[in-house]
Amino acid sequence: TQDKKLTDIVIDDLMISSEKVAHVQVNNPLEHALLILVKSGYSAVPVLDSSYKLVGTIGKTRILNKVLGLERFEMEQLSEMQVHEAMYSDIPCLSKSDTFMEGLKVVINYPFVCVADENGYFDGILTRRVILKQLKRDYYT
Amino acid sequence: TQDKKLTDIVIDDLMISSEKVAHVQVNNPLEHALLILVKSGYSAVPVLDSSYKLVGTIGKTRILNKVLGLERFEMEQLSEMQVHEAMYSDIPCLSKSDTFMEGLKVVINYPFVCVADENGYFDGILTRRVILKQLKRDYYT
Ligand SMILES: Nc1ncnc2c1ncn2[C@@H]1O[C@@H]2COP(=O)(O)O[C@H]3[C@@H](O)[C@H](n4cnc5c(N)ncnc54)O[C@@H]3COP(=O)(O)O[C@H]2[C@H]1O
Ligand SMILES: Nc1ncnc2c1ncn2[C@@H]1O[C@@H]2COP(=O)(O)O[C@H]3[C@@H](O)[C@H](n4cnc5c(N)ncnc54)O[C@@H]3COP(=O)(O)O[C@H]2[C@H]1O
Repeated sequence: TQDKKLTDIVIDDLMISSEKVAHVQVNNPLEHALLILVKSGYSAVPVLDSSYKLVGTIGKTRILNKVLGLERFEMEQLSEMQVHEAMYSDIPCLSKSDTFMEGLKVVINYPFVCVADENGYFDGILTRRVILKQLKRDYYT
Repeated sequence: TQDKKLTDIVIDDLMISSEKVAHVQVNNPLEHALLILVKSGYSAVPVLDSSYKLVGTIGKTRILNKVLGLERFEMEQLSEMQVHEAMYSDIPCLSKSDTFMEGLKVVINYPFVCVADENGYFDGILTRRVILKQLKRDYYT
């Protein structure tokens, strides 16, 4: 990717591939999801089903909002609820063959974008960091 | 900023100015800080002192890590701890007169960067979104 022009770069060249992406399963309890998010340090991660198809994303804000009661955060509710009850399923998605420009457009509004194939299998994520590094490299050339 | 070249743009042209930035005070209890973070929807925000000088940043991951016990999240501890015990004070900082390029370099590793004057008074924040929008605009011209 170092020598490719921005107009020749595709999402596959830049994305973090699935095996390196922290994720949760659609039927995990929210307590498990929050633990994964806090231990990995990520604010939000993809949600997959048992066949590794992409179904949504979930983040700490969303989970904490679900348990915010009138007096306190009711953390005991987290073991009672599942990821699918709290996740966002209406999310943008790219394919590996999409262009750098299409990636740039989506990350303007999302810290990361999921990448999936035509059958919905999860391929990886495109992050703002990776887009910004590429743009900075382009500025010095 | 629409008509300025990237080489002429400075941080002041792009930053979100202080009055529009959600923040917490250095001696707030962590419980109050977490409430502000969850209600504003932001993963992390600046920390200011009572004279509105910039002292650090704080986010949900950091707060939740502080209360993660062996068995559960011990949320009751949040009213006992203050922001200054959990915040990051070793943070990058820009000034209003810094260049677009200096801003781009820092946001590669930080979702947002605080902007302060020579006396340490908080001026605003520069976000990845604002840098990405500018770069996309530059690509169509
Ligand atoms: N363990 C770590 N090591 C080094 N730097 C770290 C880091 N965790 C976070 N950062 C830095 O903080 C930024 C925001 O992370 P956040 O978790 O809010 O937001 C992340 C997270 O929601 C997701 N993400 C990134 N990498 C991931 C991964 N391997 N697995 C799952 N989600 C990931 O994509 C978002 C944007 O990531 P991006 O790299 O652009 O931006 C990251 C990166 O610059
Ligand atoms: N209320 C809202 N309305 C519309 N879009 C929203 C939004 N809250 C979050 N987003 C979107 O999600 C991105 C990540 O937000 P996050 O809170 O993790 O990370 C944010 C947050 O930590 C901080 N931030 C942004 N605006 C802020 C503000 N007004 N006050 C305090 N902190 C702010 O800067 C980081 C990067 O912000 P950026 O705009 O690049 O990127 C934002 C933006 O694209």
